[in-house]
Amino acid sequence: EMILEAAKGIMAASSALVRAANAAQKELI
Amino acid sequence: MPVFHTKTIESILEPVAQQVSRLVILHEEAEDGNAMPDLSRPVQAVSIAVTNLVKVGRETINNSDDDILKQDMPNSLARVEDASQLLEHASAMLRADPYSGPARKKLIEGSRGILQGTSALLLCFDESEVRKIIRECKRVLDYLAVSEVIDTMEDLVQFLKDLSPCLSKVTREVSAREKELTHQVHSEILVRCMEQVKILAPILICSMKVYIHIVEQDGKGAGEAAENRNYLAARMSDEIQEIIRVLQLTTYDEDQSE
Repeated sequence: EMILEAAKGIMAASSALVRAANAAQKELI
Repeated sequence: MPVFHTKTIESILEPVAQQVSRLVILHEEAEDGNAMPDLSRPVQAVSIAVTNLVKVGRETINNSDDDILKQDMPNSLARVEDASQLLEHASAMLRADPYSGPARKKLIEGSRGILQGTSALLLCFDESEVRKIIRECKRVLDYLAVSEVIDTMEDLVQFLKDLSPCLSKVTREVSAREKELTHQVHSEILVRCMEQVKILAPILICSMKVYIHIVEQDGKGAGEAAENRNYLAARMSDEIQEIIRVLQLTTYDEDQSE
């Protein structure tokens, strides 16, 4: 289904964003 | 950690749900934290993906004949769009001040919003798919109700022609659904009920034949034959009703009742 693929797309993009945001803080912990 | 009731939804959302939880923890523990990197590119990638989801979501709404989906899905799409805007604001604020606390909060809020909005959207879509299976189950129930008025072989042949494809469809769809569920108990109930339906169906047809033969001959014992047929139809209906009930359950429902 198209909607599942679109949701996967959002999750892939969000995952990359959150990983980038997390990477900056990891050094501090 | 939220519990997702289908394997598809779980596979799409769970990895990001874990990362967002980590984001919250890291930023809470880091307090002032390190300078945040420039997030404009990943935020832009999220915005593009959101635009695509909104487009696909609107097409789904326009092509659907499900009034509940038409009513619920726009809210989920709006939630995802709002969250995407929060991320864009957060990214702009962090470009100006990589240490900005409010920007970090917006980033967390936006990430959660994307996750929750997408989760709501997938749930809305999934519920609509379940309603399609339930419609088929109800068609089977309607046919079973007709079994009581079949009293000629000609009508029985037509009854079988109508019931068989519908019952096959229900069997196929419930079997696929059972494999999709993350809740083991719900999955097992569906398997058990479907097995019962498969066992009962040929016995019901046989009982209908017996009734017709008796009516066409001397009519002796027709009352008992009708009773037996009705009992089998009622048992099949009960199994289908149970399938409908379990199809509508989510893990969340059960947690609530507990």
